[in-house]
Amino acid sequence: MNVFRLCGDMSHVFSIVVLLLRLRVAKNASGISLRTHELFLLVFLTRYTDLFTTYYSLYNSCMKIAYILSTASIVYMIRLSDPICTTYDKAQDTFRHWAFAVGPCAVLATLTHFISGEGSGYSLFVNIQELLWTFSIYLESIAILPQLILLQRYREVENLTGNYIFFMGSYRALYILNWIYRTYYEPGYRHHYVAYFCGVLQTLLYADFFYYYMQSKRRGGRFSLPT
Amino acid sequence: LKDGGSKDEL
Repeated sequence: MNVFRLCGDMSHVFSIVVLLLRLRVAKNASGISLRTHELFLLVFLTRYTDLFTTYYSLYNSCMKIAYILSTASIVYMIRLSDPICTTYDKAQDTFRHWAFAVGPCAVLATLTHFISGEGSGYSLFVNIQELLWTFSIYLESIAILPQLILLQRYREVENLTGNYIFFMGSYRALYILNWIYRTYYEPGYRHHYVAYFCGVLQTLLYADFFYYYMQSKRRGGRFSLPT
Repeated sequence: LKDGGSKDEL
């Protein structure tokens, strides 16, 4: 554990807390994409199957469970919890996440899994677990897209929603620093190039948002995206 | 296979 990874994780947790608070306190889900959070839930469920098979640390296990539970509760609130669910604007949340996110990621994960030859010689169960891990890495990199597209529609971005996306983006940017750090200071550190590639892609998707976020913070004014 | 590298991350 290094300082970049810890800050990255804390940034991730913080973004989730910001969103949970926003939903609970404002009792309002407008401007929030349910599809993004369903994608994140799928990401966590497919990546953390190792909760049952590999123990890394108490920290790791607790965080994994916390991510799954908190994201599940976000999805539950937006979908079912009255009165929040009545404020969810389904008509605006239109990114076709099955066709353009889940499907392509599943295909890509299958291809990389078999082309890389990873998993050959391992049991079917381990192979499926590896495949799901790779799928989750791909899917996480683009899971924010429905949310970013929804924001483009509204343009005027609420403070808390803006902060949520900012911390969510910072999390993966900090992970990149963590990978660089580990490459230098951990002998025998195993590289996962799919994770690196997706981590960079994921961070780049936030770049444009970061730019307008910073500008609005500097002006101290309201945050709106350009047309 | 599962151990090491970015697989001990979140």
